Amino acid sequence: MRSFAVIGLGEFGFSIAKTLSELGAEVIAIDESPERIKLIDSIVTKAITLDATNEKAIKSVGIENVDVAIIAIGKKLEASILVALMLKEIGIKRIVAKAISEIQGRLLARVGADEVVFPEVESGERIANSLVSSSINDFIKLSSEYAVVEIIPPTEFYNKSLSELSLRSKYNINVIGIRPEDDSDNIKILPLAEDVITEGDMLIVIGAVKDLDKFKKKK
Amino acid sequence: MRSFAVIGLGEFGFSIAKTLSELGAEVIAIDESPERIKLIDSIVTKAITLDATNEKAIKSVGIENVDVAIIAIGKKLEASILVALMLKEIGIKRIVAKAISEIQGRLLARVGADEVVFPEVESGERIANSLVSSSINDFIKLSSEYAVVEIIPPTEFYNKSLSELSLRSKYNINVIGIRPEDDSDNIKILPLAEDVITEGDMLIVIGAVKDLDKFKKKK
Ligand SMILES: Nc1ncnc2c1ncn2[C@@H]1O[C@H](COP(=O)(O)OP(=O)(O)OP(=O)(O)O)[C@@H](O)[C@H]1O
Ligand SMILES: Nc1ncnc2c1ncn2[C@@H]1O[C@H](COP(=O)(O)OP(=O)(O)OP(=O)(O)O)[C@@H](O)[C@H]1O
Repeated sequence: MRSFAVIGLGEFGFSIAKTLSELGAEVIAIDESPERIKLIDSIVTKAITLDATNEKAIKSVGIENVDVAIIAIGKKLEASILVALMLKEIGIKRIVAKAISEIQGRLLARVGADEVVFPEVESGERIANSLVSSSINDFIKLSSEYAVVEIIPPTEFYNKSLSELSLRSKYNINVIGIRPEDDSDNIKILPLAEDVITEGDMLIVIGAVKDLDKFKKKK
Repeated sequence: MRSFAVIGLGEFGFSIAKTLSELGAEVIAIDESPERIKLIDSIVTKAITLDATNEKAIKSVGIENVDVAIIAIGKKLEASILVALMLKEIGIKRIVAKAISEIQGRLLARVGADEVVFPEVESGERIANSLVSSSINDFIKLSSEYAVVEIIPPTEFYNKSLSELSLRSKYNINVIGIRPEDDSDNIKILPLAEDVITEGDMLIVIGAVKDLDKFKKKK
């Protein structure tokens, strides 16, 4: 289980910090507002009030040890860029940063963010898509009981056929697609029982969320 | 194809209006800021600068004829509630409203919103989930080329088996589950070729987005 730092606890950052904690991850939450820190204090591993653009302050909280830092400061562009630069220089392995404009996204990528997210734009796209597909009934409900996920097969699956592995009877998960490493856009949908998993393949599986979790833990 | 009104063109509302237009829907976009209207004007069917809490103004733009109104005003709680109430009284069939706090969500539901969305919270949850599932690689990429959707089968599918219908060869879509009307939590995953579709069943299908669109149009 990886450890995370979330910097900026607006609606988006707060939701990330809270959800990560609920999933059992170690979370350091940082915000300059004492009220926001107070709200999250009992939920995360460590909650600290500080100005994240203050290099000394941010180094003093042991942030260099986290696996992933999420910068969830949208509006204050200068602060968001500065924090990204500092975390990059500290050597954080992976930096995910929120942007609320194209240019902010480009700046963040330039100074070191590995991934830039546009939460409002992305949720707008998802909601628009679900509104237009008038035949998509209960799509969200489907996703809460079942999930479609792509997984890296464990090495013991290599060169075995799907029927040999009997994933459905063993783990109650169903392989609905195999994405080959060398032809990544050409997913083989609904593979046959005799299809063999090769190293580099990604498996697209559907199953109840609790069964997928069990399977991940066994791996 | 349904028609929509989007009121409030912040990052979220703008993204909804733009995406709906790209999907071919008719969109009336409303915002009190002339700059936001100018940005979206060439993209949507109609873009109008007005204060949405002004009942006379909002009635003058033919909003009563839309199928769905999306209220994307987050911060100004009073405005968001007032607009929801007005649209409900005008008789809009479906009102989707953004909220940025629990209490705003409850108020919106109370005055008439059929669905309340919390875009920042929801994208925070999704991103946190994808960060923790270290084996969920490319989950978002999967969703952009392929979609898993639940559809209402057309009447000509009733009492036919999946092999009779040969959806894969005819439409290139794959049925990965059947949700029976009377046992809605018990989805039959990876049904067999001889399984028959009964009236009331919902089909869970996976396919490339363009193929799903084609199938929906043929229906
Ligand atoms: N320099 C900083 N150091 C620490 N925290 C900061 C700093 N600047 C802003 N924040 C915090 O980041 C949070 C998010 O701020 P911002 O106003 O950018 O929100 P936003 O991106 O619009 O938020 P939301 O996720 O609610 O849409 C706030 O709680 C704020 O206190
Ligand atoms: N009474 C109103 N009539 C019309 N438009 C309005 C009204 N009040 C606010 N708006 C518009 O709604 C948009 C969204 O406003 P708000 O400040 O609530 O944004 P937000 O929900 O934080 O946005 P974002 O989607 O960017 O996070 C703005 O463009 C604003 O001009």
